[in-house]
Amino acid sequence: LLVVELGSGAGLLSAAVAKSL
Amino acid sequence: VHCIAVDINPAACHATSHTCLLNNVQVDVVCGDLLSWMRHPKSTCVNIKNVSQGNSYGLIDLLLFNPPYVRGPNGECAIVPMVLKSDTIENSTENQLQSKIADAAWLGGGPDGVEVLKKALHQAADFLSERGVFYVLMIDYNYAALVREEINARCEQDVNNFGVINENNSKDYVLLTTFGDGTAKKPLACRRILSRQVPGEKLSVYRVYRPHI
Repeated sequence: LLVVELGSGAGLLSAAVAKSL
Repeated sequence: VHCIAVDINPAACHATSHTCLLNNVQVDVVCGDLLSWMRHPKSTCVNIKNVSQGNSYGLIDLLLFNPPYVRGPNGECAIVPMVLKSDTIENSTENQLQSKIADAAWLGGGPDGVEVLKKALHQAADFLSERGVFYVLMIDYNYAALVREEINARCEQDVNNFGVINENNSKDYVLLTTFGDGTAKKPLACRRILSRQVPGEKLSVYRVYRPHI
């Protein structure tokens, strides 16, 4: 599964998604 | 699962890396302009089983974007970051460049605030996997602009083809047919799944996907 976040900013969403997956 | 975080601003990339480290999660961080750093699906040997029918899909299964959706002057463009060797430029020049790149994250919206989003939709049409899903945040006038431009595009192509723009005349769904690399347009369904009214405007999350799913 490849997950990409555009405009990650501080990375809060990326970290949350990575943690939940 | 392979997670990649992308930002045009180097400082944001450092922050992402730090946040992920603090949360003990593995995320690769790319400093780039949306997906322009990715190899196009048509130039790879991956996922091309249907390429003879003009259907080449990308590798991204889940794409997330909270785009800069604020309206800006017409013709205002986000700049593309340059690759510079840090030991060859003065600190002041580097700081000015960093500042311009940071500002660029909020520019390029155009009169409807959708210019960056439209660029991302073009890339999503190409880079999403066959069953990939793109979750994107929009403000109400962004969505209205996408619908209006879709109607205009259909009007130029075929005036009798209006029936599939909205499903059951739903305001929460539109079929977008103008995005992709141009040689093989791949339609994208766009459906509103969450909304929140904030003072003066409505923010919504949309699910964008290939309509055959």
